[in-house]
Amino acid sequence: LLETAELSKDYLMGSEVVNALREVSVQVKGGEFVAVMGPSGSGKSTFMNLIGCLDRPSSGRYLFEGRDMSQLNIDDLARTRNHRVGFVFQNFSLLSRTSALENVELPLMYGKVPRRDRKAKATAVLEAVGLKDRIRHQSSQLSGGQQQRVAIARAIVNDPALILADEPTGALDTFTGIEIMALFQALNRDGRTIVVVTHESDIAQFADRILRFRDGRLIKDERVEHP
Amino acid sequence: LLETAELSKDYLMGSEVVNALREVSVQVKGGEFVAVMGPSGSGKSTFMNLIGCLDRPSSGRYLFEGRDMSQLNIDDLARTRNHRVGFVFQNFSLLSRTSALENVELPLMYGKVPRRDRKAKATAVLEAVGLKDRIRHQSSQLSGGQQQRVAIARAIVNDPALILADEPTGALDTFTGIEIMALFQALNRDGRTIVVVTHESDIAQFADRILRFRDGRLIKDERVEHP
Ligand SMILES: Nc1ncnc2c1ncn2[C@@H]1O[C@H](COP(=O)(O)OP(=O)(O)OP(=O)(O)O)[C@@H](O)[C@H]1O
Ligand SMILES: Nc1ncnc2c1ncn2[C@@H]1O[C@H](COP(=O)(O)OP(=O)(O)OP(=O)(O)O)[C@@H](O)[C@H]1O
Ligand SMILES: [Mg+2]
Ligand SMILES: [Mg+2]
Repeated sequence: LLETAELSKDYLMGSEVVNALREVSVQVKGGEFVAVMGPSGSGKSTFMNLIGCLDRPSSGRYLFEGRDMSQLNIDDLARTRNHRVGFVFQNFSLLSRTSALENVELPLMYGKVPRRDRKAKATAVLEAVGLKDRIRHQSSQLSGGQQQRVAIARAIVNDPALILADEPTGALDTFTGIEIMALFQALNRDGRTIVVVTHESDIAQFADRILRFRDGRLIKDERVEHP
Repeated sequence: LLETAELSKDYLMGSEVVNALREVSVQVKGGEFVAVMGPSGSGKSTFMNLIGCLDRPSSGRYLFEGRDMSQLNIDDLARTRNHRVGFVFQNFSLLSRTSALENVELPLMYGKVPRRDRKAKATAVLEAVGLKDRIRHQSSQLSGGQQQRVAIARAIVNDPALILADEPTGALDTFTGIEIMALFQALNRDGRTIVVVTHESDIAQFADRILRFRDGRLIKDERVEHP
């Protein structure tokens, strides 16, 4: 499904260069469930933004569904992303003065889904993440973990082929976090490819494979043993 | 140091009332290290905002250092808070187009600390949280966990009597999270009172006491056994 070759991302800050990602080469097949781990600042979110078509690499190649994404212009990049990728941001990125329902309906509006179907689909995913009685709340009227769950619902409402979740359980208690991972497992059994950044090892255990980052490099790629 | 009596917080949403906090009564002595736990939406942040003098209760009393905070006007509330309380917000609340150093200097500007001392003090706490080589970075140029550590540095720079940290390790890998908790322990040994919201039990083990919330109520108050 996706393949990177020597993918790198540098940031220029005045006279200083920050090598956020250094020559990362990895293949992920359709239907895999992958966890991404590593210390704070090691390049996990930078990696996710590149494979989620949200940012351009400084060098290296990125093939998504066989297409070389580095050749696309900004509009084609966004179109591919809106239809094929669901993204849960580390900082949630919800629209603040907007209800939970409207936040989740947003990706369906890109896809020109009729209004009634949009509302039904958005309500269904909000119930799946446990927010049935908070649908009308605005983001600023929700707790941290409730906002995070709205962000998860928004990422999956469009039935994307690839779900990228950056620390999706960071603000959730253990029980709610496990419920969300069980939801991701169900989506994965339906054939969706899932890549999750996490720093909690019991969350990583839901995946089949762990990619470990350090200082911008991919230093380990290991199978998860399931008892 | 702080005492609440039947503290409650209700939110009015149209015709619906959300009881975020229900009659919470608790005492915390100076120098204690307390962890606050509970499911997503159970009232932890609401409790922290009330004891941190950031919000007013709907009913009940709150005594901070012997003073009844519910009697104070907004300005006195803010003045007490700026001098006595350090707050790590669940969403970090950093100024985005501002460097890490300037974000951490902000509380010292309230206290009219001279510029050179401000810069030295802010640099020292940023080094203590492991961000020595990111001091000039703006918040938007930092990773999630790096932003969280800037928020922690900002909360402790003023040597406050009370440090309230809402999920301070949510975006941090395990190793960095333990470094931060060791920093809090050192501050606690200096006599500062620390209250930390967390959903990770190995983080809660650094505290002496755990307050457990559920559906807006304080349902358990237990000592932590240290081997
Ligand atoms: N401004 C608001 N208006 C209406 N309801 C609110 C508001 N702020 C919080 N709430 C509700 O009050 C309840 C408690 O929220 P709070 O943020 O204290 O929970 P929490 O324990 O911190 O949760 P989390 O672990 O998810 O951060 C939640 O159900 C939330 O929806
Ligand atoms: N816009 C930017 N400008 C400059 N440096 C940046 C920028 N964005 C990220 N960085 C740097 O690149 C490095 C990698 O950042 P990244 O967000 O990928 O880390 P991360 O592994 O997701 O960390 P965390 O676990 O803390 O979220 C960090 O050291 C960060 O300071
Ligand atoms: Mg990150
Ligand atoms: Mg909270």
